[in-house]
Amino acid sequence: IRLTRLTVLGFKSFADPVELVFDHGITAIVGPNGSGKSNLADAIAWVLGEQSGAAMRSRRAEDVIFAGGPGRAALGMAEVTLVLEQDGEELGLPFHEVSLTRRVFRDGENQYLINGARARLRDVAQIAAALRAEWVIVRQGAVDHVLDQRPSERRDFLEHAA
Amino acid sequence: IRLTRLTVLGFKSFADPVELVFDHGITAIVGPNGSGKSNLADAIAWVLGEQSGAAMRSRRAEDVIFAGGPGRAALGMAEVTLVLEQDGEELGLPFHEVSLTRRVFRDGENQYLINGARARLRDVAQIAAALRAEWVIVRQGAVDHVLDQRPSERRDFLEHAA
Amino acid sequence: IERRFARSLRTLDRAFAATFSELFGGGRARLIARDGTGSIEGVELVVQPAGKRVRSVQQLSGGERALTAVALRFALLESSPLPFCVLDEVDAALDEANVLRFRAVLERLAERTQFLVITHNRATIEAAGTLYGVTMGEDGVSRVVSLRLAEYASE
Amino acid sequence: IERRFARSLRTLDRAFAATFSELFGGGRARLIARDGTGSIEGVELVVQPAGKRVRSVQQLSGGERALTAVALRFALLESSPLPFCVLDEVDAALDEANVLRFRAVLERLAERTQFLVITHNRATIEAAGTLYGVTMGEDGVSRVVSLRLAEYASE
Ligand SMILES: Nc1ncnc2c1ncn2[C@@H]1O[C@H](COP(=O)(O)OP(=O)(O)OP(=O)(O)O)[C@@H](O)[C@H]1O
Ligand SMILES: Nc1ncnc2c1ncn2[C@@H]1O[C@H](COP(=O)(O)OP(=O)(O)OP(=O)(O)O)[C@@H](O)[C@H]1O
Ligand SMILES: [Mg+2]
Ligand SMILES: [Mg+2]
Repeated sequence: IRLTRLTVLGFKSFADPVELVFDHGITAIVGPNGSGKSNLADAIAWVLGEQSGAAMRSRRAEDVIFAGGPGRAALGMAEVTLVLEQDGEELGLPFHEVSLTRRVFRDGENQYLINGARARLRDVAQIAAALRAEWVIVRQGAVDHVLDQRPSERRDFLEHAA
Repeated sequence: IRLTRLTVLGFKSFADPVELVFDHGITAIVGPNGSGKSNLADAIAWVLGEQSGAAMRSRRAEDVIFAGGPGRAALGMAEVTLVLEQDGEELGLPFHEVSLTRRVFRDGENQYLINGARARLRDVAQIAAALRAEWVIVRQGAVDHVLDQRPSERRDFLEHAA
Repeated sequence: IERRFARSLRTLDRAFAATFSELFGGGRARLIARDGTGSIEGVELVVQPAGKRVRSVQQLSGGERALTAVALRFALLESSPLPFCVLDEVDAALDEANVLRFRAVLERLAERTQFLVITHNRATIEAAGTLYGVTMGEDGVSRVVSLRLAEYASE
Repeated sequence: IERRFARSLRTLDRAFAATFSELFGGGRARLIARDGTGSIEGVELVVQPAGKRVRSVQQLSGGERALTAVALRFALLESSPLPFCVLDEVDAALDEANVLRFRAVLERLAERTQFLVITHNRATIEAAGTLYGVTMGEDGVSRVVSLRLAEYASE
């Protein structure tokens, strides 16, 4: 399974569409404080089905939509698409290229699409599970939380992750 | 009130005596990971009367004594001295120079000295209060904890600190 | 008590707004008292970095959070100075531009407060009058040497 | 289930010990199962950086904690690889020597796992095949540009 590209539109500070094409090895992201780097990591967690507001640093579902800025009006929708390639059917679908899309509107309604066709969160969650999505993102400042766990919590964490 | 020098002996990784002389403006401390920089900040909190193990990153009182290393035996005592100068009697004592010393032994017994004479923790605490010691140290990684407080906790924090 | 706290909160609010805008190179910040019956129940923190909409503190980036917290600490030092203060890597999350503004405010506050600053940032080190290097030996023992700024090669 | 977990914990323990010693340039680390009645109740983490006595995790320095946590994450990637992984400033607390070792292990793991790494460290950036710069405009809108490594002046 390979990650090929990420497109973000109206998600958090990305009012205008941006597209990242991924290297097969290491892709680095740099920039000043508050420029939007962690928002890109949030976009990946979000399109993979993240439902927790705290993980998105927001309270309501629509808080991830561009809220406006000086001379720039708020938008009505946020959309993120992640495109993957697989050699077999590791993702449980018969396509070489699999694209996941998530949208949210001001009324809080979420839409999920797989290869452009409407899908349910359950279908996305299945693909996310094949990617072991909950271990994919190490959030800023959280790398050493595993050290503060009690031994019993660490057992659960490792049993899940290993 | 001015901080003039800090001497550390047997405290945490400082098995051999070290002395820092302070600049009237900014003194910077640099060094690799794990070299002992934060231990110096801990030494200042400790000599000012810090009683909490968590703040010292240790469980028992004697955990701050040098625990030994390759080819180096553990020590039996830790001692820190902080020397201050005052123009009037802001620290509640009639001396121009005030030195605070704290010792701890393997049996967990603490000793406090002011200008070389045995004193009680209560006497040290009075001097620490004049220095507003609880606001003196901003620990590593803890600068932004004030942002996570609930409004009522923040009210208590600010009322205390202001 | 309440009236005294309300007064010192107003002073602190002004100092916080000024220090925040100095550290961020613009923007606004407030400490707002939330009133209970006859007393201040809590204090809200509202910030707006330059060029952005008002944000809840939760939506700030890692570096913006650190800088906001430093602004509050520095505002406390402005409104009720301490004789000395120890800062342990408070500038770790800051980018180059923010570290330079941090240094400028630190230098100003150092006229009234002595600082002991543990840092990896070269710009912060250059603000120091005295510099100590800490090393750890093979034997697990820490040693301290006094360095001249010129000797200090980038970490 | 218990037998399977016990087996995967033994694999992970070996990977953790190896990755830890690679990242720290020596030293030892273990994941030790604490047994309950007939099952593993908890897992202890015991570390000993090179040149030091065995420490409880609580006594480690800021940088040693971050490096230990990265060692565990990397050990998990060794024992059960992921297709891709996002690391958001995990190298922020590391000094120069540790960043270089971090980079070396990252490059090795990148043969099986794609990485998206958010970082300020030049050494880490140099390990990347593709580099993106993110900027924030006066209008509060983020933009992304593709950078060539040579263009990237030190942050
Ligand atoms: N819905 C939204 N609309 C507009 N801007 C938003 C929205 N949500 C978050 N932001 C802004 O995005 C910025 C944060 O971006 P992010 O956390 O990605 O920064 P960063 O590049 O990771 O910075 P650092 O280096 O400090 O960690 C904040 O200033 C925040 O106000
Ligand atoms: N009682 C003790 N005896 C010997 N060594 C100790 C003792 N207590 C702590 N240490 C050691 O001191 C080291 C930590 O030092 P410290 O936290 O000061 O590092 P630091 O220079 O701040 O590093 P960083 O840049 O990673 O924050 C640890 O490796 C720890 O094992
Ligand atoms: Mg960030
Ligand atoms: Mg430290």
